[in-house]
Amino acid sequence: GKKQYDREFLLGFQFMPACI
Amino acid sequence: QDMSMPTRYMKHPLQSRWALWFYKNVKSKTWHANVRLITKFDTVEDFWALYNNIQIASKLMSGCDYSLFRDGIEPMWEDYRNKCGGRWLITFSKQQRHTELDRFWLETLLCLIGESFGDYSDDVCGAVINIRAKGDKIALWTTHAENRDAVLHIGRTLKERLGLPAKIVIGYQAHADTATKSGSIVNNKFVV
Repeated sequence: GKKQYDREFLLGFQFMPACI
Repeated sequence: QDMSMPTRYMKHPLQSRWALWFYKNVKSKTWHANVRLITKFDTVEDFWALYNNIQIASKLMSGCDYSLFRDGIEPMWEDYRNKCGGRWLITFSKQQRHTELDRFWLETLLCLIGESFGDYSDDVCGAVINIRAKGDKIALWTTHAENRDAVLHIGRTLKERLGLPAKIVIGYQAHADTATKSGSIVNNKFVV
């Protein structure tokens, strides 16, 4: 299926530490 | 074998790969020469890594644009996926650059990468923000101006996501009409 993400889900990743 | 290796962290894939373009108005050069591809990304994490490290739109110099388009679609009318399409256009007052513009642009980006338009998401080509002294603009481009149901659904969804009040009317203009206009007025094909 299509990968749909709501705004809260997307915003939750804004300040996640960068992964290597 | 190596039990000390942490579990690999999987980035969250987007439905599409997206390309961010930057336009800077250098009058001695052609429009095409002034457009540059910045980078492409296809995960939620890589979107933020980009967004958090570039200049926010309201701080760009006047005459500059950001464009975010699906990979493979160039941010210009001439691309075959754009030429029969059009755009939902939102215009801003000078004051709104400092109060609302960045929030509206981010929300537009989240609508794109999150595929927020349901079954009509495939009609979305990209979005453009123009930073201009006379008033900034955000436009969401779709692929076919005659796809009435898709265009209207996308417009209504965008208006809702941006939190625009009902009394604010936004218009959709076909690129073909914009390209052939003689004055500054382009008729709206649809409004929501």
